[in-house]
Amino acid sequence: WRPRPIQAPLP
Amino acid sequence: PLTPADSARWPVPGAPEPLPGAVMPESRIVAFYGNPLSKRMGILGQIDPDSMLKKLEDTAMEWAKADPERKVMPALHLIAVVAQGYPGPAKKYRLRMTDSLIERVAGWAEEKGWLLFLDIQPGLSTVEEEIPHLVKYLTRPYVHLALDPEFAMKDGKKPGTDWMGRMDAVEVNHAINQLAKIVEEHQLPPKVLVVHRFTRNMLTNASQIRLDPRVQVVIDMDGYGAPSGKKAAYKWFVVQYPVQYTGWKLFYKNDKPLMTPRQVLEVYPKPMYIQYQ
Repeated sequence: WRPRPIQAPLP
Repeated sequence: PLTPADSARWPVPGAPEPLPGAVMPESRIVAFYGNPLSKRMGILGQIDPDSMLKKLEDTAMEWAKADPERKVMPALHLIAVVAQGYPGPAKKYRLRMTDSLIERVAGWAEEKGWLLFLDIQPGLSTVEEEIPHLVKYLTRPYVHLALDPEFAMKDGKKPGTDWMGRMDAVEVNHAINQLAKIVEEHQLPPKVLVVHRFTRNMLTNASQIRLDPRVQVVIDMDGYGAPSGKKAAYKWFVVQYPVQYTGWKLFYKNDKPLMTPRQVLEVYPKPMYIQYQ
């Protein structure tokens, strides 16, 4: 298992 | 005094600094709650798994956009021990989910790289008695724990009656100690422990909860209704009794209207754990 957080796309 | 910028680290002066690998405060957790065996316990079991996972991903993205400073860690929050209206063979008014059910949901979390919370509604059983059955999952790096005082019945009262359950700091501390031990023995990243709360009496002696750097504690405001009522409950039952991090639960069915991420992020301190039921 590897953490895959969600990030907002760059503006 | 704390400023809004400190909100993520709210609230307790002297709380342990996050250890490497800690989920919070680097990421905000956004969780879907429920049980695949029931369409009435929350979104996790309400729609088919593929749509549910997609919806969680979309919802996590909404949160990431609402607070671009912070990543979002999606989570599946499974009620792994379910309080029952009937005594059952052990006469404990709770039903433990089977390994195959827990593994099914764990598989989704594992595949996605997300978190899994195992929630305990003790019924007439206890936190002490239920945790050992979940240890084999808690030794995995992505699995965390939650406790539901509403269904921690005392004095032999039965769940689902007019009697509300409650939990004391002693029981929360027991969970913290068990999690810290698991982290230590298996060299894991810190665990998260979520404790639900929407009244004063359902969590007693909160000031005696003893924090440990290996366990990040969230007190989750899980009252439903109008935003004004939820904010009041947050203020009186969560902010008033600071422990470490705070959580905010959103009810697709019972919140009117459902608050947007932006609206939830206006509260102080900003919740670091968000749950959708």
